[in-house]
Amino acid sequence: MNAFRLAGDMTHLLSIILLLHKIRAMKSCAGISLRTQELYVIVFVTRYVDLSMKYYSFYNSIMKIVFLGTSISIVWYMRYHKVVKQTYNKDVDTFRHIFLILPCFVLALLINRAFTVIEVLWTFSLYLEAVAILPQLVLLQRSRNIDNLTGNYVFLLGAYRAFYLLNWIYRFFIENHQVRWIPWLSGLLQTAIYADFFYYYIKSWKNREKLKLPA
Amino acid sequence: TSNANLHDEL
Repeated sequence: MNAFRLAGDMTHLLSIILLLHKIRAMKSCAGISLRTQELYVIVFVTRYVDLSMKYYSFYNSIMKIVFLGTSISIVWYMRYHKVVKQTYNKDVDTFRHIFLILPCFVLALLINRAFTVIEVLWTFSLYLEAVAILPQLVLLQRSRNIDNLTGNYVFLLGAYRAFYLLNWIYRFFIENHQVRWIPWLSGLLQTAIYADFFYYYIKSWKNREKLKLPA
Repeated sequence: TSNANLHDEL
């Protein structure tokens, strides 16, 4: 464990807590893509299949349970909570996430470190996580006004993987000089996808104006 | 490259 990775995990946790707080406090999920949230549940379920089999550390196990629990409860709120589900506008959240799931799964079958169930699912989850934010970004482009909480949520979500990139650089030079192309390239793509969001988010923050993404 | 420290991240 190094400071970059801890910062990454805490940023990730904060983003999810922020979203859960918005949904519970405002009883609204306006501006949030259910498609992206469902993709994150798939990402966590397929990445943490070894939760019950492999014990790395207390921290690792507890965080996995927290990520699984919070992501599943967010989808539950958006799908089944009597008040929150009324605030979900499925007409604007139209990104067909099967177009992300299938290619990522096929790619994981073709490009992986080992052709085992655990390894292929882990690889699939990395590829899927890299593109999971797309439905949310498309939704933001369609939203006239993006509320601050949603903007902050997406920003923190993008920032966490940037910390992980620093963590991988650190681990490569300081720890075991182990090349890990799959997480590295997936993480690089994931962070790159946020690039234009980061640009508009920081610009709106500097100019103290409402966050607006060009359509 | 042992499997362990590949999957030890979240």
